[in-house]
Amino acid sequence: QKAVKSIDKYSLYVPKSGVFPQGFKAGSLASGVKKNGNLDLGIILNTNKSRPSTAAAVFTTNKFKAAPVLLSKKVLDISGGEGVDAIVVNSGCANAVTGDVGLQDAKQMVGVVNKKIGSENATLVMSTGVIGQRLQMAKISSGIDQIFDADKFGDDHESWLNLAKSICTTDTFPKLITSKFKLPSGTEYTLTGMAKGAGMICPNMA
Amino acid sequence: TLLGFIVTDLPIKSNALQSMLSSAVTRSFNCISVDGDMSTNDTICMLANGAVDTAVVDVTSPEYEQIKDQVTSFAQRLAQLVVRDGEGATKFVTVNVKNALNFADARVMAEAISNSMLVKTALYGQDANWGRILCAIGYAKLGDVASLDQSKINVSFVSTDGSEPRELKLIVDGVPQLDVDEERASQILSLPDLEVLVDLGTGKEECQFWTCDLTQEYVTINGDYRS
Repeated sequence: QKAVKSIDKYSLYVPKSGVFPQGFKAGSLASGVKKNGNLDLGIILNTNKSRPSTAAAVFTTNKFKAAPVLLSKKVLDISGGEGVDAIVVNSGCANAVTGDVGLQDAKQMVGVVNKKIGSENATLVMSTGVIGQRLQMAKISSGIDQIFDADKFGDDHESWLNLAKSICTTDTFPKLITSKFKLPSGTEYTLTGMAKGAGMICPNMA
Repeated sequence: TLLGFIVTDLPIKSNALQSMLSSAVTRSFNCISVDGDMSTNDTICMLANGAVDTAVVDVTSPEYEQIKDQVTSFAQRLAQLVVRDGEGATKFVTVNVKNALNFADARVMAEAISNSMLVKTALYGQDANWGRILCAIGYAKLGDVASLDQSKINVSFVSTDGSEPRELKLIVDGVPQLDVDEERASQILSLPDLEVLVDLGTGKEECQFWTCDLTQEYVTINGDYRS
């Protein structure tokens, strides 16, 4: 095999600054689910109250949908995609192929966040990591409490970048992009996106 | 697993947001492959909080199409970062299938090339193995057999660093170029970013898929992921 030049992907693809949308905050924390002590829990929170938020999603078409997928889909069905103000994500454990107890754990994650923001059906949940293991709910529930109680939310670049880091598994760099756009009317708006993924990647979502 | 969120401060009706996101994902996150495996958790979601003081965007709004296009290209940028970070990947490869009869079959062919273990290992080894690309196209599960005409297909490697000739033709109108410039092929295949161009000549639709090479490192990472 020919020698392969190593590329410093982190310095190439991770931004050092950015402009972020109004009325959103990002919070993250190392709950202890990841054995190496890295960030593994994140929450995106809508703080804008001038009008109700809207939400949309696409999900895996894998027949064995994980508990967070089933629950998030249900939240969108019940809410009609309106009034969803938070997304809670953990990494390190996928809460997949965990049956009824997995669904209860996902509900508990959502329930803790809903209680903090004082709304029903206002939170989507995602998990990523090892398949076939139960979530360590004591650590995750306590982590959510800490993010809210210690107000670990921020709207600066570091807060968004840490959120992007908190969802990583085998990723070698966090994936965060943000852009400002101008419409013909002169209205300016912002898109911010985060993603994670490095393996088991050939999605076909609907 | 693929997870992603897109948030915006525009006010967008929920049905318009869903339509916008679904359309964007069809041409972005659903057009990437690292290893051909689909997770139980893949999710992309989008929130719009309406913090910008402007009229609510609906599917009938004049700016709807423009915003949809902006969300699509934004999602493509994000999806491409996932491929660039593919486990063990050293190359980012754009598979561009153009002049196809319909988008669905263009996508099926682009996906077959992108998922082929043998194409991906050849890309890693910098081997201009056009036969494997043609093989993958040949077994792609097309919706319409008319999408593929063996006498019209063209396959090329395309450089992305500005060097010339930019396009190295491997198959022209279904005929393999047996005297292909191997030195130029090696130059293109040694680039960290390159393109495989397939011109089907059966229509006007186009699909881009993004993939990476398959390396020993991928096996190392996944041989003991659970433990």
